[in-house]
Amino acid sequence: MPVFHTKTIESILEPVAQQVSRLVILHEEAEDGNAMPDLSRPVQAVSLAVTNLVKVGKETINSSDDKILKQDMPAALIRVEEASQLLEEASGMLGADPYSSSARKKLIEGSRGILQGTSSLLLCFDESEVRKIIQECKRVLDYLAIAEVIDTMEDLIQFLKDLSPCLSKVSREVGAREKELTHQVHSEILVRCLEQVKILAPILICSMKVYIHIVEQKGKGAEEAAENRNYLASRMSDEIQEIIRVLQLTTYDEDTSE
Amino acid sequence: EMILEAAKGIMAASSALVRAANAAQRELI
Repeated sequence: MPVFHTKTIESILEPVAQQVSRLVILHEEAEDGNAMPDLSRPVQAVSLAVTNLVKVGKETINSSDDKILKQDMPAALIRVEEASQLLEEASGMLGADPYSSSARKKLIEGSRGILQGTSSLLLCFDESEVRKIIQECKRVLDYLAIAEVIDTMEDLIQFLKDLSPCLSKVSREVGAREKELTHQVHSEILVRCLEQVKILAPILICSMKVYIHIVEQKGKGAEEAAENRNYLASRMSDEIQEIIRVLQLTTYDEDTSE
Repeated sequence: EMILEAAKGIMAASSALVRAANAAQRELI
């Protein structure tokens, strides 16, 4: 049984994955089994649903500016279309011979193909959504990188105006993503990192303010204040980097290292 | 998202198909 890494993908694919597994087992156990019923109507329904998915998939490809999605999604659509063709052939063959062994094989192959193609398509789409979140995370990293050149209150106000909406977006999207993941460990890492980012953000701003005050008043301790600010910015960057790393994990291969 | 709804549509149709195919063999086993 495949493992699906988001609850949405799992809820869409898992019931059918189980049924397809059962189909394979049943047909292996009953190789010379009962006559197959007329499957032309359910096969027709699958073909219509495939036509709709291909249409929606092509619209998604055309409207997206994600190069990887544009590159990967067509193959998944072709896989689904080819599987649908196999089901139609199986249905036709079973109409002529309800005991046809090659028709049963085509039926199993087609059912698996529909499942695998739809799975690839959803994974493609999901990875593209993840890349959007990562893009926002990278914007936060870019802002954090300039924290050390902010030395006036005006610049700090502008820095805050730029960083705040971006940070809110990251917080909202990573929070939603964490709830979507089926992998408990990944979900917990995201929660922990996000909490750290939320704790560190106001402390960083405070440290930047302290540094600016010292510099403006030509007081002592500017170097220590800068070090403290840089340390906090780098801690926040590390947490965001870890969020990016975990967001990219879509398999359970990493379990051994965690 | 439209693509999720379309995928749900395929899975619903596939589910009905596989159930129909399974039913015939289940009687035998």
